[in-house]
Amino acid sequence: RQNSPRTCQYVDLARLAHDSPFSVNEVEALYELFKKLSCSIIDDMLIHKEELRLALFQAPYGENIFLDRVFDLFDEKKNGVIEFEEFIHALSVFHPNAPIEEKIDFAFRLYDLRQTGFIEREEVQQMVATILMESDMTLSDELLNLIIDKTFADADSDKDGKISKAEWKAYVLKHPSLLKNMTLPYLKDVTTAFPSFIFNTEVED
Amino acid sequence: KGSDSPTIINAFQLIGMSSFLDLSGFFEQ
Repeated sequence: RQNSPRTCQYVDLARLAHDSPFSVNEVEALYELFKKLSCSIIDDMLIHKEELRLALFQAPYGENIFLDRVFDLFDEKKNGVIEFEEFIHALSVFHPNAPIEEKIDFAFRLYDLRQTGFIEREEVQQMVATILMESDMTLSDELLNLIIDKTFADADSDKDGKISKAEWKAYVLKHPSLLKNMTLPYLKDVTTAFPSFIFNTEVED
Repeated sequence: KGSDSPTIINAFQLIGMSSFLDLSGFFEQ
């Protein structure tokens, strides 16, 4: 059997399932998704940044800071590619049943662009500028500053000009909709989304 | 009239609208 989970020598499906909110069959179904994503440009069973971009934005080209951060957070080994185990680790955070602390932490690391341990005003400005460009939206500088001032007035409780992890936690617990992107409802029903895992499975959950 | 001030979207709501932060794209190809 080509490309079945058992032929992937680096993967221990049972261990991955044990250490994540996924069952073995769900890990197998995610392997089907991983195979699809990891061979979309270079057929090497690794997700390259271009393949992540293609999956998320239907275009393999173009720089984007959010894409860079998502890729960096998935790429735990920092070797420029996402392996299956890293894929499962990161997607675990997005499971509807994952602890909210993990989602809060992931979102914080996502937005801490320079990885200083704080979300700084310049980072927020840069991210807002990126989303405006991405969506062809224009806002006056005055309104932009107002939005960022208001955000920091709410989130930066010690008024030091940057948002610490503790401040971020308090802020998102007050505004839980900010964690919406940290949950993928699809992950609750992944075996239905990728039924082809049935042809490769060796276990029945 | 109007002690109500208009609601201002917060910066992270805006940022969260990026397509690159919506990983459901994985499942929608």
